[in-house]
Amino acid sequence: GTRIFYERAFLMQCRESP
Amino acid sequence: QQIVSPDMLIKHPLQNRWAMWFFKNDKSKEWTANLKLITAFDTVEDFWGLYNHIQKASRLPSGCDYSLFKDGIQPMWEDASNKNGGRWLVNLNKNQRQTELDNFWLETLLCLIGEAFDDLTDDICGATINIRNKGDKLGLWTRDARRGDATLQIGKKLKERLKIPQKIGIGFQAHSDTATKAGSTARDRYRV
Repeated sequence: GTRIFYERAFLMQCRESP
Repeated sequence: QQIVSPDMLIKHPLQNRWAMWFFKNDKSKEWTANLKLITAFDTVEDFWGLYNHIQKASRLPSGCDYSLFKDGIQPMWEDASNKNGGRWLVNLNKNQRQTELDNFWLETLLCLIGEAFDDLTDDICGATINIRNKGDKLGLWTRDARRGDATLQIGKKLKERLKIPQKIGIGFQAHSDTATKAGSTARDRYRV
């Protein structure tokens, strides 16, 4: 099945998300 | 009114729901009473909401732990998901508490929530950071110590993500060995 993964860079970009 | 991209409004779901735990060593209480669930989350944004809010691991008093485990798995050997497993152990020296520890712990958390272990995700239970004056320890906990190839691949990925130099080895210890050890350390079942 499908699996959700995130690259490190993307996770770090989300750090300041409102 | 501002037009906002949907990307700014929709939280990004994680493959797994994760629970963050905190342990504080109060010798007047039972071990299990000292272990507290902080909260669980299943989106990237909720992870950051939690991480940005809590104390950095390097600032915790000695004797404290943070643990991040898949929801439903308790951060203890006795849990059904952990009892046949073990942990990759990264031992830090005293200097590394200020220089490396927070980076190592954050990187480990990002590996977990980002599913950095690919097809081996089902082998992953969680991770723990132990703050101890005798030496801090980071452990990545897996489900089954008998799965040699999977365990080795997980160890290599961890070492790569933490940027641990090749010449420095890390060991994997089965919880059953740790629980019954005679000395201060259990033997390594695997090393990378």
